[in-house]
Amino acid sequence: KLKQTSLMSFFSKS
Amino acid sequence: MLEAKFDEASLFKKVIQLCNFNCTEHGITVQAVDDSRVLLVSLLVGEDAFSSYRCDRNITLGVDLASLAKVLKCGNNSDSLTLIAEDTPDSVLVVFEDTEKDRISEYSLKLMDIESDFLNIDDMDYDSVITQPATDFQKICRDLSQLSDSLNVLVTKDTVKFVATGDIGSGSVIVKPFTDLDKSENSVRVELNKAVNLTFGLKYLLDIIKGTSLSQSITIKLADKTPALFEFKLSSGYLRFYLAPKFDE
Repeated sequence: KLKQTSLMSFFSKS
Repeated sequence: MLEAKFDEASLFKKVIQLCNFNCTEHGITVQAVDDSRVLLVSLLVGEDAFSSYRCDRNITLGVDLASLAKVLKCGNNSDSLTLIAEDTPDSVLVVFEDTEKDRISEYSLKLMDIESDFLNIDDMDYDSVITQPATDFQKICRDLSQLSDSLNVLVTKDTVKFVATGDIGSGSVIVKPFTDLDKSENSVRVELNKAVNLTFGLKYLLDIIKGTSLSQSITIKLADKTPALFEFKLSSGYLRFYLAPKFDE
């Protein structure tokens, strides 16, 4: 089963 | 240029409600992320997109897009539109001018303090880069969204395959490189460093294709287990979407 990932695991907050 | 502004306003209205317009000497940038943190939209309207542009200091305009959309409806498409703000503004002035009729209308829009996460996005190396007519990609997403809520994108040597599998059945569209010498905007280019197999939520792709009217082609940059970049180039600037993929954990 595929799970939707979040952008937050790839990009850092400034 | 001014029509592009209207298009962008209606686009953003559908994706998000509030956002900061960051104005610098180089133009206006807007970055916003949807509530689920899956889709990020990044817009640059470069200074060359404006017939005249001046920004003495960097200014952030916190805009309620529903309110902005109301104001934008008050102008005719052929009017010129000027945004005016002071250095530390609590409102922005939107001025429409119909030069033929000598008619000027002015609207002052209250600004908001919007706390938003600004995400740092570094340049990346992608496994595959696809450029195709934006309307073709729009049709693929709309057609395949009838079958599934996920779109599987497979890129192998010179072939891009879009696949949707759902309860009622499955569908696929295969796109191959194609060069139209007369109309280069009809061409399809596929660059491939490494085969790609990624899956995206179609509900987000249906948001992305709302940018189709802004550009003749779309460039899609893909890498394994990494957010994809969907880019519509504007005459001066761009509209980019970063979409997190779905994958097995």
